[in-house]
Amino acid sequence: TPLKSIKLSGFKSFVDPTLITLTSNLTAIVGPNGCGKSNVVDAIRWVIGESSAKNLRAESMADVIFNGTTNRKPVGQASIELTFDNTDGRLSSEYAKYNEISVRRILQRDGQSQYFLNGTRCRRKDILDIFLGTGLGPRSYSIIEQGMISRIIEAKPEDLRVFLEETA
Amino acid sequence: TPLKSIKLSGFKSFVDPTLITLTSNLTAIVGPNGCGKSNVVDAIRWVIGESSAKNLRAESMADVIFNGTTNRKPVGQASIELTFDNTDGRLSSEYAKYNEISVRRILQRDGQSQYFLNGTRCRRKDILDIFLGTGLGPRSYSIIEQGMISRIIEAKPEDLRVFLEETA
Amino acid sequence: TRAKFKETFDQVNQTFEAYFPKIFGGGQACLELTGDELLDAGISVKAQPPGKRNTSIHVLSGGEKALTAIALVFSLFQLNPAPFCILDEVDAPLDDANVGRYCNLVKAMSEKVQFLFISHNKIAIEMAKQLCGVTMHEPGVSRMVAVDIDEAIAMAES
Amino acid sequence: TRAKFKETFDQVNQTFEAYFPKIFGGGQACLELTGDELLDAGISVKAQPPGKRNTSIHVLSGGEKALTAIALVFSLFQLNPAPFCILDEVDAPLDDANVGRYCNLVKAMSEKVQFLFISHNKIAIEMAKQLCGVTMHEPGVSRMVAVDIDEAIAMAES
Ligand SMILES: Nc1ncnc2c1ncn2[C@@H]1O[C@H](COP(=O)(O)OP(=O)(O)OP(=O)(O)O)[C@@H](O)[C@H]1O
Ligand SMILES: Nc1ncnc2c1ncn2[C@@H]1O[C@H](COP(=O)(O)OP(=O)(O)OP(=O)(O)O)[C@@H](O)[C@H]1O
Ligand SMILES: [Mg+2]
Ligand SMILES: [Mg+2]
Repeated sequence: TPLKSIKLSGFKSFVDPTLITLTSNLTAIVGPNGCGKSNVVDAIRWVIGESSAKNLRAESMADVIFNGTTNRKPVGQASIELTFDNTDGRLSSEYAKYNEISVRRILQRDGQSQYFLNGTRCRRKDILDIFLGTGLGPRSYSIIEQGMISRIIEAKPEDLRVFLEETA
Repeated sequence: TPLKSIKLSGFKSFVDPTLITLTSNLTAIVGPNGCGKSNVVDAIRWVIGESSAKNLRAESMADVIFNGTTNRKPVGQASIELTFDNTDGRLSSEYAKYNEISVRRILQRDGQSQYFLNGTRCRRKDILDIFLGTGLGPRSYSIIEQGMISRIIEAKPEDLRVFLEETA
Repeated sequence: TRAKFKETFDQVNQTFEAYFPKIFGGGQACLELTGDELLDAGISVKAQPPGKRNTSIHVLSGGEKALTAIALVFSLFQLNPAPFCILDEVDAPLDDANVGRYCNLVKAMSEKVQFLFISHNKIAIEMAKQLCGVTMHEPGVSRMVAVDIDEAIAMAES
Repeated sequence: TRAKFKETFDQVNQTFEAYFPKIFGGGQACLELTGDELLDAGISVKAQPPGKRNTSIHVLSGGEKALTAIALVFSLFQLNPAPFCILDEVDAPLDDANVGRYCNLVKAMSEKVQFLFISHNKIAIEMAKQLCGVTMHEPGVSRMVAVDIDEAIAMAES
């Protein structure tokens, strides 16, 4: 499976370090309303470079950091790490030579996001470059958010064109 | 039951004269995707005065008239009639003295809508007046369209105020 | 007038504060005025599901938003019960436990209000006292069909 | 460039024209360019469910729109299969027969593409080869739980 695992910590309702290992091409995430399923989707879009808080159902980017429950205090940092299997070399750029690529994003309450590629600090642009041309990106057709499926065909013609050009 | 029956003819996918009689306070409309359930809701909003084609999933008002299938030709007129039980006198204006009130709207391809109250031609405004203050109207909180339930709480504060004022 | 608006606001808010914990099994919610001037202030919604700290509706999940909105609509109905209420698949985002809570609320209100609702969910269909089936045996042409509960459920499933 | 865009457009359109009747059990659909100048023309969707005459997407029902959009997304995937595909309750507006068709399409594509999907629908959950449960035993705190198929269905229902 291209995406091997998702590590969440301090991100939205996933306050405790959590590892989700993906072992098949057909993985279902299930659970009652409000338990945190769509937060996992937000985590994936955030780590691959989503820069708009509004697109993450947040009012400011700091809102993605766990901000407490009736029994727990807020924490100071959110961190998400995705690990990809790159043995087929599909993910581009100079990292193509690695069999495994990990992408990580960390945000503290006071500041900027930090991005890491295989443990080494990098820029947001480096993360976007890796996925360039693969059809994957924070707002691409490969991630369909809750309630948005029909918007694709209701989109304005010029917006649908942008969608298609991403495929090229 | 306040609403006793809905008569549809030539309206969207209800090309043949159809009578739906409501015999309980808990009526479910069921059927597969695309069979015409939401068209019944559109029919009710249309006859009580909805004037925007866009709010009826139509590009122009003539689009509510049955426009054919692979085996049937389009028809020239759409007609919807609602019959209300008014024995409790809740529906206002000079019609309050009738035990039963029927509201009808007819549209032909070439022109204006015609409204009828208990069989007598009237204006759109007369229909709106009947329901004034009852909480019922083409866009009131008493008719929730498909996919719109969450929009009520996502509405701008000034729009939510309008909703509330309708209740007063 | 100011007094009339304030009175309506307070009444709906009171009902909303009472309904929310009923439909969520706990938590709290309220309406807030966005300005001091009563004549033009807007209204915003605060909602806090049980055990959670957030009150902004933007962080709510799909199901939580739908349930909060249902509680608000029913609060408006309590104050001024329109002759009937039409609900078109409002239960689509809900898991079955919440569909159950939604049905309990609808059943309780159906003593005062006539409901006409559309759903593909078996639990919601089972609360109906009257079932109206719609088919398109002839493609593109809607026709009403009498159905019993088993047929209705089968229809929702096919 | 013009040629590149036209080639991509034609390929996606061809796949979309082929997928639509598969997922709807008939009918037809296509993409149309909204202008003559290839460099800035927009794209609009035409869809005609089986037996119907309308081609505008505005008159489609909630379920028909979702199904048409799914066919389009999968056509984009056929041309350029991204490493994975995430679907968050795209089956919510569908009746069970259409959920079945959607699942068949996902299963067929899962040979080339990794799917991560969220659903409350039993039929969709049953197609999964891996199940990840999410709970909030501690209110407000999400935790992953191992679940089997019966637990997963029970979870979707509670
Ligand atoms: N920064 C944060 N800190 C703590 N909790 C948060 C934070 N941001 C969001 N949440 C919580 O996450 C919950 C929403 O989770 P999510 O949208 O993933 O639910 P879901 O499982 O998708 O539910 P549904 O089935 O209704 O769509 C909200 O109740 C919200 O309180
Ligand atoms: N003027 C018209 N003439 C003929 N058919 C029409 C007309 N307007 C709409 N339709 C048809 O009505 C159908 C949509 O019906 P409707 O939205 O009521 O379905 P639904 O039962 O609510 O389905 P879902 O469960 O997917 O929401 C469309 O397929 C469309 O072709
Ligand atoms: Mg969700
Ligand atoms: Mg519908």
